Amino acid sequence: RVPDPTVGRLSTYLHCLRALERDGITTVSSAEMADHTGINAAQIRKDVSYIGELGRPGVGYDVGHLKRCLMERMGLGQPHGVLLVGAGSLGSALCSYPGFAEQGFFIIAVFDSSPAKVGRRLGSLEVLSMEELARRNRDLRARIGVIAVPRDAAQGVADCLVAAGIRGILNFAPVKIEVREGITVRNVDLAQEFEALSYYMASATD
Amino acid sequence: RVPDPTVGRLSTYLHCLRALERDGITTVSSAEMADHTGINAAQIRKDVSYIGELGRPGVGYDVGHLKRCLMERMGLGQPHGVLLVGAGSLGSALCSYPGFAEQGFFIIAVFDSSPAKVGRRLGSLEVLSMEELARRNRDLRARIGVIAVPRDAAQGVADCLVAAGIRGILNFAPVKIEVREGITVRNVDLAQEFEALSYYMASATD
Ligand SMILES: NC(=O)c1ccc[n+]([C@@H]2O[C@H](COP(=O)([O-])OP(=O)(O)OC[C@H]3O[C@@H](n4cnc5c(N)ncnc54)[C@H](O)[C@@H]3O)[C@@H](O)[C@H]2O)c1
Ligand SMILES: NC(=O)c1ccc[n+]([C@@H]2O[C@H](COP(=O)([O-])OP(=O)(O)OC[C@H]3O[C@@H](n4cnc5c(N)ncnc54)[C@H](O)[C@@H]3O)[C@@H](O)[C@H]2O)c1
Repeated sequence: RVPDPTVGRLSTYLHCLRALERDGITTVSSAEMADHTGINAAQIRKDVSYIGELGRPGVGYDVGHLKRCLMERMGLGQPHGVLLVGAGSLGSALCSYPGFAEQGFFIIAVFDSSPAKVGRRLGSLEVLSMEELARRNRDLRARIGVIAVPRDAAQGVADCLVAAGIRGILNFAPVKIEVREGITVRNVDLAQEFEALSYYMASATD
Repeated sequence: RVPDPTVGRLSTYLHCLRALERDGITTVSSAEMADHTGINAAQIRKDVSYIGELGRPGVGYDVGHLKRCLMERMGLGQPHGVLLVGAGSLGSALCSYPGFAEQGFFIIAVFDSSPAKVGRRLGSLEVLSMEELARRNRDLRARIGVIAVPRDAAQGVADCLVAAGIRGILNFAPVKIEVREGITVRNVDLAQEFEALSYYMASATD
């Protein structure tokens, strides 16, 4: 199991390479990447060696090639359709955020159990009822689902998503979701962002 | 500069120790923590040694003591008041999330520039106008602020927060915020959660 921090670093490298490519830079050294990302150069070289033999000593990495290899390894080689369940506050914020599409994740359908929400528009999407989820995903073939419903409803929603063909779940509800083998669940807890902010504030004043 | 992944790991250890304490467990070995967290035991011992000489060989760590030391190092020894700016979809979802208070972060005031929002209630709080921010924080003395406004408004909001005494900012707007020396900014990009999910899904099928 590759530890989470490595995955977080790969994401950081990908963002860095995308920015370099936007600026028209075609090669980069691990030292230059260290300046951009704040991660030490030896760690970068070690992480990239997981991906393959990509650098040329003394020359550095080809930005476009390294980016493509990283995207391939992270399963980002093609766009992903995403089903969102929960058209409340969080669901609305996720729908309107441009950052997902930029990374190739497109929310293509929104579902909710409340009759007051079904039929309303959320951005460019119409909120659909939960009964429609399985039928709709036969056509849409999304593999990623997002859970933005209250804690008590989350497990039931996860079961619906898995039964409809979803293989990866981003869970925002503060509860542990049980899924069968082969389904990947990632729990998001924004409280960890506050903890990290607090850590850096505490270190800044040491 | 301690790299981000270490900070993320410290958060993970803290969550693990809190769960052990709830279950009434008073000592834990690095191997047992490895089982709980999925982080390898040698990495755990190395990280904890940053915090201090805490383990006893062959016996393990005292759960309560290690937790308190970690909280101290992460600046979590006391509760933090938080100012939230932006009472839109994201702001509403952040206000209603119980997970922040559990970690000692309390949203104590919400501000918005839209007259249609000012005076409305968001959870137990009344939405205040931006003109009130500096005056209110003279009494509240919050040190952490959250930016949940559109991209174009984010820099202006950051300047207001810093002028009002805020020292740490959690920024959700997809734009780089410029602040003076001594102010900590942490940018949140939920797209990275999708990327991590995608990485694990891609690895599961290799
Ligand atoms: N992890 C984090 O950092 C974080 C941050 C904020 C909110 N949250 C969590 O996200 C979730 C949503 O928060 P919110 O503020 O948007 O809540 P909300 O009440 O505004 O929205 C919840 C939506 O889920 C719908 N719903 C309820 N049961 C359902 C079911 N069985 N099937 C389908 N839809 C159902 C409701 O009709 C509602 O529209 C909550 O669990 C909250 O705790 C997590
Ligand atoms: N980083 C992420 O992962 C992520 C995810 C979702 C949304 N977002 C971002 O969060 C922000 C908020 O999203 P949302 O969906 O809640 O938007 P929204 O439009 O629902 O809410 C924005 C709120 O900000 C207020 N506002 C605008 N200008 C202001 C100013 N100068 N001072 C004070 N308040 C002001 C508006 O009145 C509104 O209430 C956006 O920038 C969005 O891109 C980020």
